[in-house]
Amino acid sequence: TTRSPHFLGLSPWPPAPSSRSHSLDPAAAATDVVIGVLDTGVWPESPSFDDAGLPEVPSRWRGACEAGVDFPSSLCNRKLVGARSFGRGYRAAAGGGDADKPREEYASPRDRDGHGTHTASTAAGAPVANASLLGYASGVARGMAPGARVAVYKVCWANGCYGSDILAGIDKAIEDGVDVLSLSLGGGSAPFSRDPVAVGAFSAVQRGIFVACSAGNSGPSPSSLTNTAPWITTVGAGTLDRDFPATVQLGNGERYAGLSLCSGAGLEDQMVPIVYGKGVQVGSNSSKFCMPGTLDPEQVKGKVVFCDRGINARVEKGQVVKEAGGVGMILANAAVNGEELVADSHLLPTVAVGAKSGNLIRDFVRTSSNPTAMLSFRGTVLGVQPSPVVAAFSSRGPNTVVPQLLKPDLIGPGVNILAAWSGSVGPTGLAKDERRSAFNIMSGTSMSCPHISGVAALLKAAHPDWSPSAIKSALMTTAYTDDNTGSPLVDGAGGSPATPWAYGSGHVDPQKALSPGLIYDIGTGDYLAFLCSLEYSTDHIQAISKSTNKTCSRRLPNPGNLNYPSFSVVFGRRSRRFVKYNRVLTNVGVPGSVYNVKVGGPPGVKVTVKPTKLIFNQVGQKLRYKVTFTSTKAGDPVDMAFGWITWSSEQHQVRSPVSYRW
Amino acid sequence: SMVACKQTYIVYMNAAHRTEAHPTHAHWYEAHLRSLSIDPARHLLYSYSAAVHGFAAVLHPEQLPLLRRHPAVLNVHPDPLLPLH
Repeated sequence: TTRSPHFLGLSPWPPAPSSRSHSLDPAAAATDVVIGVLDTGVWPESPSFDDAGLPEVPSRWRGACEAGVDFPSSLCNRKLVGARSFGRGYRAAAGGGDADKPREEYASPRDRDGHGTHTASTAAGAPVANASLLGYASGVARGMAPGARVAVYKVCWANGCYGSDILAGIDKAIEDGVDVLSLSLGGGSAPFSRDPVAVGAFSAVQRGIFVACSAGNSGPSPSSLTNTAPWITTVGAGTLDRDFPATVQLGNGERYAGLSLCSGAGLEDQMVPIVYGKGVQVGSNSSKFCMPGTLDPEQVKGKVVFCDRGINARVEKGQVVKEAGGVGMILANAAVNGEELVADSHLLPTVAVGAKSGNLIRDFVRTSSNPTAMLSFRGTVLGVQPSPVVAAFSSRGPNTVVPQLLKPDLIGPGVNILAAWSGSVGPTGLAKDERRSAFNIMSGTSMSCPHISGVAALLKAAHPDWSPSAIKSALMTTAYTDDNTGSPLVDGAGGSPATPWAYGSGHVDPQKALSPGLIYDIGTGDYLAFLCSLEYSTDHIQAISKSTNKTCSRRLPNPGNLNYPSFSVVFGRRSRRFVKYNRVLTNVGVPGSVYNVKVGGPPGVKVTVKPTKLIFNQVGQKLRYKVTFTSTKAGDPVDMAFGWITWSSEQHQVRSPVSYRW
Repeated sequence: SMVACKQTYIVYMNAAHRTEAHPTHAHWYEAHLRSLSIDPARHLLYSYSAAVHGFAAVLHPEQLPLLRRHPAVLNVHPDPLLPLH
């Protein structure tokens, strides 16, 4: 967050006097907005939760600062306006012998993991000058909505987040009066009725609360999405234009680019012997992955160790090498990780390299009689091209829960993000890491989600009357799909152009989202009609919606007919060669706006939109259009294609991605 | 073995079955559990009202059919563990 506000085009902090009237000026915006973060808690002493300059807490706020272990209620302030913890589900699952005290955890909102502090400060952290991790990514760290308030609901504990605790957190957040909910968690692709995040989020959205959830880190595997309910904003991850370059120079003179967050003190400019797979177990591959207890100290001591990525945590590999006496590590991506490099603050000098470089370095180590390497580190560089790049780990469509709904919705910054950190754990999160840093660099859709939550808070402040779906529509239809070289967004998993199954509508553009021109609005009744079209049982629909008597008197002809800002078209194998969807656009621009439609589609699909021109005489006016997608070819179930439908006026472009499957 | 089989479930309720005798949702859930000979003091973890109509409780397997058969109960699902991202 020392880079993402700039990368997103948000106003600098503090704002220049001349920009005081800027519409997304964070100094003026969002102080009435409360972002609820369901996560691992908060480290309230972090300077990111300083409340200097903030006005009184909005009088409508009903939240509380619950006292707990090492957490007096006095720790809350005008920035951190609420803090609660919910651990009964965790304690019950843990065996519950001592039911009142979770083991190895603070029975309080205090964050001993760091994840919750990171996400909360990304969404709405106060500006902190001279922030960095060991000098890397230095600058002014701040949340995307630095004026917004934060309410923390600790629902995640040592082994994860139980649904019963999540529901309790959402329950209380709704009662407290949050405006935005941010959940960087989730799992699986269960039907909505079995997913507590989906069920709880439905009630939140029904009350006008915008809910952003992370899409998951199971990419680039297809159909790996989580949190796909249409009332949720599903957030994937992309890179910033920032890097932490490092170099591996081999004894044969070859040089390979990599990434590192290590200073390399005591190692730089020295050729050091390098080893690979020098394990204590003959015939085992475990030492190649640098698994605990598998490296032979006699063969590793004083050397750089080459480790394959996978199986165990990246930072644990560093600890294993260090404990075996290694002086450095080269960590090579597996093929599935491609060339995307993730920064970790390892316990010893480390260079992460992509799969291609890794293969070449591994071959050198295997075939050379006396292999050596030198690691060098170049600090932080900005303006990296291309960016953003879709993160390889970011979960992908197609959506298996509702194939007629295109997910994720959009992407935001989620790779190598610097934000606040817990004071009780080092930057690796390892128990043996005794270092402490006020900030840490993390990657994941967990990190992109609060970026979107913060931007949503800015939109909520600018447009208090907009519904959650209107805010989502604004974010989606104004998102961009070209990187900073002017080329289509690239997929970090393979370097080829990414698709809407990876980035949804594209990368968030906050300034454009402020003024989308038109929105696709969705009300509770529409979501109920959508649920009815899924053929869910009445019991399931009632459980999700809290309805006491749901008869499905209104149902959509097809789930894809939900008034969503994107399209997913699924053609039948033989009979169903055409699909018809209806949409309604609401004018949130100016009276007299005239929009014309443009369609970009793949060969083999004919797209007909009626009408092709929409004239909005008034603000708030709603106009309907119909779109027919006709497949002119016989499709195969593995076939997929993508296109766009864009409504353009003189001022605005309202763009929707379309995915096709046969 | 009963203790070993104990598990947390999220129980979704149909609020149409709540009568005026129960001033709050929490009161209703507790009464409902008691009517099934399930002690809420020992079994009930959370009573929800804003996010869902329902509750979370630690239950034995043999208590589930009893619960599921009741007309006020819409769904009973095991409490899932979700990871951070």
